[in-house]
Amino acid sequence: FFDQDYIQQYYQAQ
Amino acid sequence: MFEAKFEDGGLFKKIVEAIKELVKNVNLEANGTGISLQAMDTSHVALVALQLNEKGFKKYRCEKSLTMGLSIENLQKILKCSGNDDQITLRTQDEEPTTLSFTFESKNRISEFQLNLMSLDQEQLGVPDTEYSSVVRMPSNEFTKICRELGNINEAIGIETSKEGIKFYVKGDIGEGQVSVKINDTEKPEERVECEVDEPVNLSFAVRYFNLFNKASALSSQVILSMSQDQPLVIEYIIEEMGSLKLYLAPKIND
Repeated sequence: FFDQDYIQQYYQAQ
Repeated sequence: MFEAKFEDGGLFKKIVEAIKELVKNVNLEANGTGISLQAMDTSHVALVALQLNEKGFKKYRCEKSLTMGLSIENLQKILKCSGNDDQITLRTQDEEPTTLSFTFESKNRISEFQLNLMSLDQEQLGVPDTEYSSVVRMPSNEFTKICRELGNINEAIGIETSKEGIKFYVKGDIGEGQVSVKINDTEKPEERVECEVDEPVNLSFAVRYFNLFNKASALSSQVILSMSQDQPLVIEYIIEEMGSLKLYLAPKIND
């Protein structure tokens, strides 16, 4: 349903 | 030395209760400004961030920044030995403590416990201060109720904002439905619904996580939903006079 680690990757990429 | 005294120990218990199903082992960070915690949930979809400011404590002292690795399950076992009306003090003596001491204090009894600390390898994510295009404030119990009701129909819940208010919707195998919550400026702050919408959003989320987040509704009568299109949403519970608990969840990206 959701990408695992999406949040982690999102905030690391900021 | 680190010492932090909650006048209302029940509040600390509510915080632990709110996050216990989301995170297992966490690093509690203490420094001169207060206590914070940041952890990914066990499935790596949501992020939990807690901030408790030193001014909110009855007593607070932290001479050197500390990282305390805790098992939430074990922390809860210790907290079960306290009463809801107790004052709770957290304390460490050493610079690199191996245990965290707890003092539970009521009119008639003082209890002391030590919880063994763990060394956890957890990286801190940098969450920037973001301007969100839609910010909704609404009663936390109403949000809980809507999630529970719509979660019966489908595992995904849609959120759509507009200047008029916020709409929650579901489409499932059995049918579909929607709930619109109207803006109101009642004199009772806990019942207010406010929508600041610069750009409307239409996003979809796993309701299962909302149902887990909603355990935090005991912390605040209002919940703040901050959203921008295709960005993680933030659900925030303000902990009066102390800080806040923020829960970040990724939206469903592709239909």
